[in-house]
Amino acid sequence: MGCFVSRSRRKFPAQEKTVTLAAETAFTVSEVEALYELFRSISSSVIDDGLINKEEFQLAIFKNKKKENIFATRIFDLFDVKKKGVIDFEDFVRSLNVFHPNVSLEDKIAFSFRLYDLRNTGFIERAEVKEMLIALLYESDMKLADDVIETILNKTFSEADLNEDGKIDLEEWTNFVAKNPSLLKIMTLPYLRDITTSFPSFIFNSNVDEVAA
Amino acid sequence: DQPTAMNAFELISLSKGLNLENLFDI
Repeated sequence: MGCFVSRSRRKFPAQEKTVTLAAETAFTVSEVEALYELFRSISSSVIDDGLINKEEFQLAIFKNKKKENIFATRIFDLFDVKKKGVIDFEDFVRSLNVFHPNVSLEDKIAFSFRLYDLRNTGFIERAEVKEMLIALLYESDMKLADDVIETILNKTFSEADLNEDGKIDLEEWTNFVAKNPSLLKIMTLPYLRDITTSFPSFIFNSNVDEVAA
Repeated sequence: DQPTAMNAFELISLSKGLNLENLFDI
């Protein structure tokens, strides 16, 4: 019985689901199936239940499930589209889609804005940016005095916060990243172009009769 | 670049927690 359940969980998503995900994202059907190989591996790393929990997500990023990190947590929360506390395969594909090289800059800017809007207020607030800076310094063992952090924040907000209300809205963020395009580097994963060569075993598990190019 | 020469978001984007390339390293 246990074997049966375990094996059924390893099945690919239904053909219609795969085709729909491919139609609604930058991925081909083959790439969605290759992503399933990756999803299956991450989602079975702690509990083999066909879902990625936060511990498994952190383990995939850091190779260490004990390490709590506000950025990984934030990304996990954004990937958890249905707010169930876990990432299912559809969430995984749709969220990773934003990181595809072919996806519009507008979508990448919107996602990165949400990423830094830690409290979902519709603004990136100075206190949030300070919190993230302190977390980054802690993570990287880098030490900066508080007045240096304040200087960095002042400089950043004087450039980004054009209406000087102490917070950054989406329009200001769009202007800011246009002047600092390197900020969007984290929003593109070139790896996603080659996902089928990274996970070629999808061919043996495919549910789709004719693998679309 | 020295940390003080970078803007806050350039620094933040250095976090490993934001580097999703690690997801593919399985």
